[in-house]
Amino acid sequence: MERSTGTFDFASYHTIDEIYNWLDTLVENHPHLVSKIQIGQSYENRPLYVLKFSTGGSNRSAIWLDTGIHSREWITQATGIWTANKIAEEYGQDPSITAILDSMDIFFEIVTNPDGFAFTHSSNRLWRKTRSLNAGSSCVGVDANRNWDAGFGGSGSSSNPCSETYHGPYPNSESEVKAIVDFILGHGNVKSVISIHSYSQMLLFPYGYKTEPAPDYQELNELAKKAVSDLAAVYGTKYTYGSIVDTIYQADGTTVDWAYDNGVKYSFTFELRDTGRYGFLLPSSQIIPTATETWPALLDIMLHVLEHPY
Amino acid sequence: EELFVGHQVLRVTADNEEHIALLQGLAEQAELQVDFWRHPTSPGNPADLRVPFSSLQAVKIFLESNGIPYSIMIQDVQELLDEEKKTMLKSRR
Repeated sequence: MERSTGTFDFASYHTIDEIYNWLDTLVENHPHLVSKIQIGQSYENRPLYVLKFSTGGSNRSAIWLDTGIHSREWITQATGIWTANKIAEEYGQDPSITAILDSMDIFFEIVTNPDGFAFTHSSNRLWRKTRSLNAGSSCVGVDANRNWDAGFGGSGSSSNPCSETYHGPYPNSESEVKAIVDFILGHGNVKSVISIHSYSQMLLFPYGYKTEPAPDYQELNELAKKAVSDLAAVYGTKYTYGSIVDTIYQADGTTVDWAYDNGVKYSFTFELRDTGRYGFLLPSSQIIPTATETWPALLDIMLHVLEHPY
Repeated sequence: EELFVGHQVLRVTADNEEHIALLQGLAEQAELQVDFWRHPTSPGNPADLRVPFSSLQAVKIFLESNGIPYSIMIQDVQELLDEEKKTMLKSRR
């Protein structure tokens, strides 16, 4: 049966099988722009898929996007689907995304923690971590956003395998994290990492693991200010912004700190909307508004990356 | 499938650093199984805590006895999850 992105309900939550099928549909519908690559396997041997948006060239500068490292935050994966579709649909239409893709590639991992995500659909809707077994403990899983090699094991993470912020036995112990590390380092030309989470309406940048300001603090702060302002212009949703350590608390071993420490200057993490009523259990009616308002902020960052090569 | 009948999510607003320290202490009491959806950061910023039904009374008494203001953000987590599942099924159909 012929498949079409036109029949996919972006305003609904989907299982991992549905999302993985949709990735193929997107590729089929945009064969000259989008391809699917596998960067590794999860602990339970699920493929780790990344969408590559590229108009050609060889090892172009690239932007990395990921959603759903904390599996239960379904609004992030759903926003990821909408955003990936938007990128594909707007190429050739919207001058900003067209300019970006004419010069750069975008890599997008929509289900960053597939084991955890599948588990939220089958067994425990509130599961947050990976599904790896922890030697000597009956508790399962590691917080993949505390597993990166950036101040690993310190404040804001836990050494207790039963904690939701368990950092894991060693940096990159989670195959889901290691796959991204290997991919980004192997690529060697990733200029921006944007990791999307929910919830609490924030746009954050390094550092999280130390209190000193990042060398690029001023520029990152200005860019974050513009992005949240443009986000707010859509529906009035107010975001706070700043370094992780100043805005929330010291959090060690996070994705964006690792990226920044490894030369990716434009490293940001979003915390998507919070209506104050549902936490991360946002009703599906909120998917499209959330994704729609996030889009201009993402575009601001991506455009800035394009216009400020380094 | 794990069910969350009677679990509530409390939105707690710490007024001062002492409240934040108390909330952090709550997180360390493993027997209460409090799941911090949103951690306490600074005075005035909300923290969201999912509290199992079996710990609700103890946690509410703890908050009230220490003068830490809270409201109920989600009355029954399972009701919300049932609604979510129903919506997904409807969309599939």
